[in-house]
Amino acid sequence: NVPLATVERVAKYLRCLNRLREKGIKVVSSKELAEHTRTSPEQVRKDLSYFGRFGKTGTGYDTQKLSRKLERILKAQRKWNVCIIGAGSLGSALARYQGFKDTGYNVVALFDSDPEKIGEKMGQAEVYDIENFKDVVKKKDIKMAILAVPKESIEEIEELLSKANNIRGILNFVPVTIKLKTRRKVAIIDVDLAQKLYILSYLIKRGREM
Amino acid sequence: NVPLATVERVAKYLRCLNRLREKGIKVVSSKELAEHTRTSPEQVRKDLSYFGRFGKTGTGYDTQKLSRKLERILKAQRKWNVCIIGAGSLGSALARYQGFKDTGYNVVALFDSDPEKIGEKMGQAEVYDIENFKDVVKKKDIKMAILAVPKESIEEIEELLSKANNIRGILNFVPVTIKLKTRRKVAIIDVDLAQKLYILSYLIKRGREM
Ligand SMILES: NC(=O)c1ccc[n+]([C@@H]2O[C@H](COP(=O)([O-])OP(=O)(O)OC[C@H]3O[C@@H](n4cnc5c(N)ncnc54)[C@H](O)[C@@H]3O)[C@@H](O)[C@H]2O)c1
Ligand SMILES: NC(=O)c1ccc[n+]([C@@H]2O[C@H](COP(=O)([O-])OP(=O)(O)OC[C@H]3O[C@@H](n4cnc5c(N)ncnc54)[C@H](O)[C@@H]3O)[C@@H](O)[C@H]2O)c1
Repeated sequence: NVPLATVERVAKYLRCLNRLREKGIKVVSSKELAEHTRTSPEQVRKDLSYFGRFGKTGTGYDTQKLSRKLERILKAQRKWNVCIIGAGSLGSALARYQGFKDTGYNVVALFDSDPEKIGEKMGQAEVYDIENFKDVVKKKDIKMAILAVPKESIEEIEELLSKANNIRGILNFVPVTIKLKTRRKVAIIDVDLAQKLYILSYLIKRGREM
Repeated sequence: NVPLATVERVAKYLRCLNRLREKGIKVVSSKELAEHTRTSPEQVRKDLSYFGRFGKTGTGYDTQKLSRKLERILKAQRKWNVCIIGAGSLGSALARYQGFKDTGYNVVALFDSDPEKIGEKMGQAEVYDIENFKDVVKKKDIKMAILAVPKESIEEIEELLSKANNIRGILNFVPVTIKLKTRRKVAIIDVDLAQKLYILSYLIKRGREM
């Protein structure tokens, strides 16, 4: 089993390779990949070695071939339909983020309980009534949900997600530990940006470049 | 030297302890802490052991004592003044996030180049003209900057940050690798939420609970 920290770095390498390919860069060394992802060349080679041998030309990796391999490892070669629950200031900012689309994750719907927001368009998607969550998720084959509702509403949303069999993964921005009442396996990642500031103050005091 | 992945988890444990203390919970076991942070009790004990011995009563850790210790490790016991550069949809959503204030990071200013936004109040802070960046950063003793400008504006911002000696840490949301031209050590953390979706699809396909 691959450690999660390695998977996180592989995701970073892939995002970086996407950007290099956009600029027409055909080859990248482990040193360059390390600089862009603020890791070390040894770490890059160690992480990639989990997944077998990667063809390295004299001066580095073929960016096209390496991205294809990393996409297969992360199961990212298919397109995923994603929804955002909570079309408030965070939800609407995420709906407009081009980075999701660039990586094959299409935000196809937002959900909200506020009548003023229902029917609005944000980014490429429309805001639907949370009452129609189950129907819309099925119709649009939505497999991932991003949570951006206030803390107070989390229990209702946990209820909905427990019953929506289509949803297989959750990116949670609400600062609580969510628990679903369901037997199906659902991957959950919590994001807390305040945590990043804790890490930043640690790095500042250590005088380290991260 | 403590591995970065350990520092990231310690930040997660501290955010979780903050929430438990808010609910008046006085003791927590490594099992409960692991459940809340989606790690394992062994991982919790291993991470904490980097930093010395932690008093464990028969049933677990004292939440107050443990938070104090982790705050000291992360150098989070002092208050930090933070600014956000780019008061658009992401910047304004972050300015309103209560989580920063709860952890002792005060967003005291936003900066923007759009005259329509300058002078507005977002969260607890006002939007200043980016032209006055250096003066405001000095006057308000701002040590950290969160970047939320479009890709196209990043070079101007790198210029500004290179010259602003007060700034010691950067939380970067712009999907590029930022490089500062300065000798002083500046800690930089890149955040790319699209990367989180890559990890989510990996976990879904592995059928793992994360
Ligand atoms: N993790 C982070 O770093 C981070 C950063 C910013 C915000 N947040 C969190 O994200 C959440 C949203 O923050 P925000 O600033 O966008 O808040 P907001 O109030 O602007 O938006 C919340 C939206 O959720 C909708 N809503 C409320 N109850 C609902 C329900 N039952 N079903 C559907 N929609 C519902 C509201 O109508 C509103 O549009 C909060 O929990 C906040 O703490 C987290
Ligand atoms: N990393 C992530 O996961 C993530 C998620 C969402 C958005 N983003 C990124 O965050 C950035 C902001 O996104 P957004 O949706 O808020 O965009 P936006 O257009 O809504 O906001 C950008 C703001 O920056 C201001 N600005 C432009 N040039 C400036 C300059 N030179 N100095 C000061 N202010 C300037 C604009 O006036 C505007 O208010 C983008 O780069 C986007 O790619 C990243």
